Amino acid sequence: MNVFRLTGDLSHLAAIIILLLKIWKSRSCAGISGKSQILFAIVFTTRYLDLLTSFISLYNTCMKVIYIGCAYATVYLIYAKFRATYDGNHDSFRVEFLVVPVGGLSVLINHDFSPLEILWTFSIYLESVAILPQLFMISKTGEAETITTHYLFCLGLYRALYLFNWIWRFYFEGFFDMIAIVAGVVQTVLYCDFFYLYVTKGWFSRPYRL
Amino acid sequence: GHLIKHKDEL
Repeated sequence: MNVFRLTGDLSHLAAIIILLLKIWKSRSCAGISGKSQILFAIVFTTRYLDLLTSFISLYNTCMKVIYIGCAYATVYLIYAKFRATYDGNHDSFRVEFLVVPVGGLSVLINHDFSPLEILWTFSIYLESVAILPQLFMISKTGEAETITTHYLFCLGLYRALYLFNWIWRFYFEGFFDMIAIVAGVVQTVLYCDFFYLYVTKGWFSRPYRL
Repeated sequence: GHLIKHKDEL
């Protein structure tokens, strides 16, 4: 464990909690892409199946359980409890254009042609594009609530910190996973436009406008 | 570089 991975995980956890609390407290999921949240639930489910097969550490197991729990709780709040506030018209990204190519790629390019490894690879590739429906929705509505921008900032920051974690691990441990690294770079690049606006526009005060 | 595959990352 190194400082980049720890802060990355905490940033990811913060993002997940921020979103869940925002929906729960405001009793509304306006401006939130339910499709992205479904994709994240799929990402965690397909990546953390090893919860059933291997124990790495208490930290590892706890975080995985929390991620999966919060992901499904968020999907439940969006599509069941606060369904009336779900903005389906603006959440119109065709996720099949993501899932199908990602599924195909994970069968073609992976480290090992075993079910668990292919599912892990699928989850890595899917996570790199899972935020697109949310970014697409914001570009359609032209704005986002301030709390949603903080959620996106933490979410984007987590994988950027993981990039530093992989540099650290390559240098100190000789560990690197090309699939995770390439997908992580793609994932972080997708946030660049948003990061630029988040930092320059300083719109902590007013809604995020494209 | 050599690749160590241990899934200890989240």
